[in-house]
Amino acid sequence: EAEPSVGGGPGGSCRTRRLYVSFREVGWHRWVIAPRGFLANYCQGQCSLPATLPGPRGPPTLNHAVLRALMHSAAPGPAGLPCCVPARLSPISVLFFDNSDNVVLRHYEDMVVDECGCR
Amino acid sequence: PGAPGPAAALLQALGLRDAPQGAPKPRPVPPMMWRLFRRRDPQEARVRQRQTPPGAPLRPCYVEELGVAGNIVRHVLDRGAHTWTPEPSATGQCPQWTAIFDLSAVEPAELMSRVRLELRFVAEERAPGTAGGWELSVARATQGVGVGPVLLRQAVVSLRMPVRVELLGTAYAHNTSVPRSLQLVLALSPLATGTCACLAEASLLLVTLDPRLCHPLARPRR
Repeated sequence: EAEPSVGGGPGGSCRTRRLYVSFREVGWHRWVIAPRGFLANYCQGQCSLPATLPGPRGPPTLNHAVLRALMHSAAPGPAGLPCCVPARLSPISVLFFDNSDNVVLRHYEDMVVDECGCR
Repeated sequence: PGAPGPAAALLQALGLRDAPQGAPKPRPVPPMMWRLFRRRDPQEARVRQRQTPPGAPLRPCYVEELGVAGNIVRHVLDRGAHTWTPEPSATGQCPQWTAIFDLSAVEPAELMSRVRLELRFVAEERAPGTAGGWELSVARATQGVGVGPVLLRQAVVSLRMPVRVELLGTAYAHNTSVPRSLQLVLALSPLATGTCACLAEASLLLVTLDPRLCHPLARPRR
């Protein structure tokens, strides 16, 4: 399940959008014990000014992204705008049966997008 | 055959060689594994944070409850055949059990940080003459002779609770790679004359660290 973008395109400024990954959807529900799914989220939106300069609580701003947005606003060219990508991620743990019927708990880093940023 | 296309790529990214085939044999999930999962699951943690004051953030690649480094915890059931009739042999000795643990799912890059053997016995009524408890001995099973030298002996006071034996440091040295199979010969002797016990279940709690899946701790924001 994903949050639809406004107007069907990558509308609005760069921010985190809701994406729920269901293990049933990908057919792993028989061997994944928990969780049933998780909020992975994704990043989408424009990285023009001033979105490229997030507020005090946003991810650190990259000078390169600001320069690029400035160049694009002054003279749009092939370089284009910075990209809206994950800036802060968090882990999840998955409990499942493996092929030898062992019960396994694995910890995976960088599975959930908490914050997006322009890069 | 491995899963085709993107599913294979995703499984590989998750460090899994292939998706388990078919539905697994239904078996209860051990309470310890549930506890470990709930302690680490961020969504459960968020619920917990609302209920309890924020504590220190969980360290990646570390299992707080067990106090060891690790990012993979496995509960492995014994595949050996138990002797259900606890009758002493002609020499009066209690029967031995051979526990066999299939560890082929463990990757060579994984390093053991905890290997705990857990034995559950059929709860015995306090038989006359078993005062004083028992002694458990653990040896490695070997080809041919069958039983290698005793690796460790452990006093057991009661059989009502699971008997836990730490094997790391005795059966295995720290930071060694995991063998594909672990075969142990177990013997439980009453310290005084008495009846023999029945082993109900043998399992292994194996904690390993796969360094490839560990990121260095991110620097705190200036």
